[in-house]
Amino acid sequence: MRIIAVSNQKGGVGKTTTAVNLAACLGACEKRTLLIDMDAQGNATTGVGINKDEVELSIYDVLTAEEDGITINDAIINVEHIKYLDIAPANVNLAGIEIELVNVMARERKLAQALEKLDRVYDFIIIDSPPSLGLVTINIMTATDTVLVPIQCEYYALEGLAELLNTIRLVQKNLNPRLSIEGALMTMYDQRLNLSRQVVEEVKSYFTGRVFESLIPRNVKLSEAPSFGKPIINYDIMSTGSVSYMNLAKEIIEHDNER
Amino acid sequence: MRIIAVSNQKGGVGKTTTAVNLAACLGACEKRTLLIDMDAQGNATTGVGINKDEVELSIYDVLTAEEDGITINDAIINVEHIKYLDIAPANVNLAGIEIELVNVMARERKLAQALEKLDRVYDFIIIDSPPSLGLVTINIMTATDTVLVPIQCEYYALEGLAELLNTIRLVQKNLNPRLSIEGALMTMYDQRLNLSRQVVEEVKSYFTGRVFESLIPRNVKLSEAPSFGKPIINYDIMSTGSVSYMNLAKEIIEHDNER
Ligand SMILES: Nc1ncnc2c1ncn2[C@@H]1O[C@H](COP(=O)(O)OP(=O)(O)OP(=O)(O)O)[C@@H](O)[C@H]1O
Ligand SMILES: Nc1ncnc2c1ncn2[C@@H]1O[C@H](COP(=O)(O)OP(=O)(O)OP(=O)(O)O)[C@@H](O)[C@H]1O
Ligand SMILES: [Mg+2]
Ligand SMILES: [Mg+2]
Repeated sequence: MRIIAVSNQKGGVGKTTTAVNLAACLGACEKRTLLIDMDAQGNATTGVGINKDEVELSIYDVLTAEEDGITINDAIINVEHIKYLDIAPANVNLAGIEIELVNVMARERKLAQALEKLDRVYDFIIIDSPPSLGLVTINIMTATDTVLVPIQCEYYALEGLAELLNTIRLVQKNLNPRLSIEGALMTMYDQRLNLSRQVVEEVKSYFTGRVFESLIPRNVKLSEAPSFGKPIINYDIMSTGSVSYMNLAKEIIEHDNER
Repeated sequence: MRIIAVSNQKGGVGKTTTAVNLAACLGACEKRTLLIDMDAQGNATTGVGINKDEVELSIYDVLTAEEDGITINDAIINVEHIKYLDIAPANVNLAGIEIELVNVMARERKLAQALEKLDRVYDFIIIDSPPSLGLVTINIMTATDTVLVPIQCEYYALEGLAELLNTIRLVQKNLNPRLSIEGALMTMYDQRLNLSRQVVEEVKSYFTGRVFESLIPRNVKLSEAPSFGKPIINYDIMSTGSVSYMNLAKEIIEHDNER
């Protein structure tokens, strides 16, 4: 089993779009996959067609459960039309968790402890992160094997990379020695713009990990799909967005086989 | 003096782009304007050409100062080439403030208290918010007169509106009775896309406050300008991005005159 967190504190860079579509493509490749939504916005939950206001149990209930209370297994739902994809949904309850956890023992390990109780076998777990480096993201980085960093092809998106890599280093040192970087994924790439090309060059020369071959182009189908509650492979499998996320899934599976 | 916060917990919707360019356009209209960067990413600080790693005092120092220590006046810097625009910069130190403030008395009023010590006269104060509804954003909503809500013309951007309006209501009731909504600003509008038109229609029928006449189109000049450390009026004054933010500034000044 491989756990991959999709994280970047910069907002709107394509974390949710990547988490949902990578998980769906891994499911389509018959890899048993669990998508965990750790963002109070609940976009990943909506993105796979689940009404976040109607879920009975969410990741918030799992993280705040008593010792012998509910476990993550009780919150997991199968995603319609994708046999090998399950989700642990999120809703707005998660918004208050950072303040609630501040004085709790081992506050950084709540998600790691929840995953230890998993009673099903998955090949991959993909975790969607909120746009911050607070306690929720620290919990994610403590529980995961690797971090996949989506980087929008925009100038502001470069600014926060040093801080993100610094946080990964701190978590490696203090909370999760096995943590490593899965790679940087360039998103919303527009080949007509100089800015896109400049940002890709900058990342290739500056980023201390691997940069995925797969480039995710700006593709309106990717932003339409969530309004139908479908990952891109179910909404428009021939679109450039779908093809590029399928390529990403293949790259990750191949990389996984090499380990 | 009018204080306007630019807030939306959804990431990447154009909060910083709006805060920087609205403030610069108000300055160009000879309104004395202070831009306050309240996001640890420090994008607004970079967006007006200041190296956030070299500032001596930032908003973090102001919010955590002792009773008789430094004040916001010590942190204010004039923005190059825009006589009527000052900034109170941010840097990564701000990232830890939510945890630091948790057990502090009147933790929601730190920014409001800092603004009471302002010794200069401004016509407008514009505050850039981080992508969350945590203690930093609550501080901003407690200190401000109104909230301007940038809404990206995308499906996920609609999802969080109810939660944002709910937070504004709670702050109105418990912390800042004068708080009201300045309006909703549609951003990254692409007239070729059905999705853009659908989102605008949805906001016009659903949003409980006013929706600005000014629509901010998707314009590559707006995303290039930050890499030169310039607001759009200094980078490319003839661009559609610049014209649309000038229109917004005029709308806000007219609305201000009507009060
Ligand atoms: N490659 C793409 N082409 C076109 N639109 C995209 C692409 N990737 C993402 N989008 C759209 O851009 C917006 C931002 O993407 P998304 O919500 O996935 O980012 P995020 O990093 O998860 O944001 P947040 O920081 O709020 O969690 C969404 O409306 C999404 O539909
Ligand atoms: N109208 C526009 N046209 C084209 N690009 C834009 C426009 N508005 C913003 N951008 C670009 O989109 C990206 C997101 O905008 P911005 O950083 O202002 O959003 P934000 O809401 O402040 O993000 P965060 O949630 O991280 O604070 C930036 O790279 C910016 O340059
Ligand atoms: Mg997201
Ligand atoms: Mg911003």
